Amino acid sequence: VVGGQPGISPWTVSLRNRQGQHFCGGSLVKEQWVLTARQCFSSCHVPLTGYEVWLGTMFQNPQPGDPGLQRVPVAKLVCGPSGSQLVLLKLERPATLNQHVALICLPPERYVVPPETKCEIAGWGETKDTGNNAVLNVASLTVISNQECNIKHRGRVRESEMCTKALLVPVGACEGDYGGPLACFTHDCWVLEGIIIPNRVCARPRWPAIFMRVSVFVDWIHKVIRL
Amino acid sequence: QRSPLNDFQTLRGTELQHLLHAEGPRPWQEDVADAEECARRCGPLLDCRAFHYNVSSHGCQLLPWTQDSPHTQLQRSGRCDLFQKKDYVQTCIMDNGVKYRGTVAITTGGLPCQHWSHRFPNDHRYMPTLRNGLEENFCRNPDGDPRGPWCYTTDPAVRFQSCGIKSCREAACIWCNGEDYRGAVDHTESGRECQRWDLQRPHPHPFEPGKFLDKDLDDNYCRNPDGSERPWCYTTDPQVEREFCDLPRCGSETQPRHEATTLNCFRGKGEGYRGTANTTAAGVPCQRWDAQSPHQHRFAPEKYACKDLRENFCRNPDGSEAPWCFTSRPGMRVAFCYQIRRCTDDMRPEDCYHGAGERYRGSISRTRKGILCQRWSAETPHKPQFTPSSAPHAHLEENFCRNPDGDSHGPWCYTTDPGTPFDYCALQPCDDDQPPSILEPPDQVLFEKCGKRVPPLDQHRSKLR
Repeated sequence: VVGGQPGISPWTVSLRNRQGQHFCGGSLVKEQWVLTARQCFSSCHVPLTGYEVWLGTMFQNPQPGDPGLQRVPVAKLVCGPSGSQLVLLKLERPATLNQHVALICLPPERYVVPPETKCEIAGWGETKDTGNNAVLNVASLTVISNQECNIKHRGRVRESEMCTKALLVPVGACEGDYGGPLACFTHDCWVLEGIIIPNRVCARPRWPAIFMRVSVFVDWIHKVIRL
Repeated sequence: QRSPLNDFQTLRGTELQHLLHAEGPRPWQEDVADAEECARRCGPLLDCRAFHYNVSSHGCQLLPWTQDSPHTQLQRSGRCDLFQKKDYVQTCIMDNGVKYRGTVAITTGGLPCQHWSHRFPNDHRYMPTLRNGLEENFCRNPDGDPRGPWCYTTDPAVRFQSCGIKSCREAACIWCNGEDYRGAVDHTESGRECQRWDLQRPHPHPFEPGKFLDKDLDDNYCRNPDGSERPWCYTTDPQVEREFCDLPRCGSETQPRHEATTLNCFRGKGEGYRGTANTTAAGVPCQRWDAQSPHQHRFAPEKYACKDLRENFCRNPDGSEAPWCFTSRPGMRVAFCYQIRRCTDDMRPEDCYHGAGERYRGSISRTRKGILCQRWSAETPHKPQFTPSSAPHAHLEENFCRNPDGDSHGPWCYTTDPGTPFDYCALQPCDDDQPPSILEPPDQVLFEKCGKRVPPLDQHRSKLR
């Protein structure tokens, strides 16, 4: 995250490859399910042996004795509807919820986040030297309407996507944050409204950032978890 | 520090059964520390050619036969791993093959070999013993002939002839950087013996075979699991951690491996990407591959001829998760080029539907990945929640794509792939279809349990140093 600060985000998880390296973020939407970005996986049928989800820590490279750290292997990957750029990961076992690990709410189906809603992104990705690479960074962003966003993006933003306000200084998600959450504070709760996907350039000043709109795919998420 | 297991070839989860009951099971030796201990016991015994190691009881069963012995059969096993002496099961030879104990029994001229115990039609002085391995009429090399294993022939006119068994080096060649090499060379170019991949000594390493199933890190054979310029292995010499192996190249350098190349998007891990994107997702320009500053690296274009490491284009020469490059920024060594779009791996849609497809009555019965749909009336491989009787309104005929639950993403079906309960179909919304906009004013929402964070961010921030 560029332009963020060290912070807490108990639903944000780190995806680890077979070498144990962090390569993407994700959000814990059920004890055994993580929502992340399709871009992070080479295919819908990739062998998952050795892939893990790390939860409950702020550190990019936590010590083995880190009290809060939970390392859970990924058991299954389910690709989202075409065009969703989402995948759901089923963990081999449920994560343990505690003060370091929490679920994030899913929005109602097709819910549209009102403009000016305060949100935050979180991740262990590239900071462009604006933050601390060793810990989770969190940055605040504000939602704008698709209509306003499409002015700058010349109508390319789809309804299944959402935007946050352009800032004068570089603030936003970057490589290594993809799949992570855009969490918005709604009615006294944090709700997973968006998923970080690659934009043409990271944290580009004076340019609205685009996220996948989770509420469009909530029915698919419930269906996969149910089936 | 070679392991006794270096003389053995492993078959995980496999048992070797002898079909003749007269042979009877061989005794188990329990509480053996590990498979190496079994190998230490079997290795020196001339009548021990293989052994079972029971991974749960830590038992060891020495066997006088291999999978090439008559009346034997390999069987899947949840308990045992089978270790067979390489000399008996390998189809290639190391050096001049004096240790070869395979079952080839025909010469390069196509002549059947004469049994060693026979002195007709060609009389000779090599009599079989347990030690010299002159078994039946198999090719052997009792006199260290540099041309390798040979035999006396059954043709009186041809006393003896070589059998033409290839050296393990010649038996398999490498394409590109040898990522697909699955040959049996187990020594490095300097002649050092390779360490087994499933051992962590003398050199600890991250390449656990169980974690890298697609790299086939078998026994102590040369492999290339990390995109090095050619196959290599850790060595049994504590002073030398790893070395390349000397292996012949197949044909011309430049042809790519089997995946198609793409220009505007990337497929899978992007190993076939040949586009001209030359910045990272963070917008930082990439460093040229033929430059060593600001970052020194081993990916010289001439050593990776078939990876097309031209200029400073994003590429994936080492099997990473996606195309990447060294960056022009000193503080950032490498970065992925995730801004390159992924090629869709969906099938081309074969039909279209209106709205959410609840009224679709076509006969498409494949998912967007091309998997055949399960019949709605079937119970396997997936027990359906929607059946023709439970959802009569949905016309759940045969295995046609339908939308019985009003899924907003279109018609779907249960699939015949056990690993995929359901998936959307190779269909798309009809061109003349305008789905209703969702950008309506927000309505009230209530959340009970989730989305809480203790303590709230702003309080916590005040405590941060």
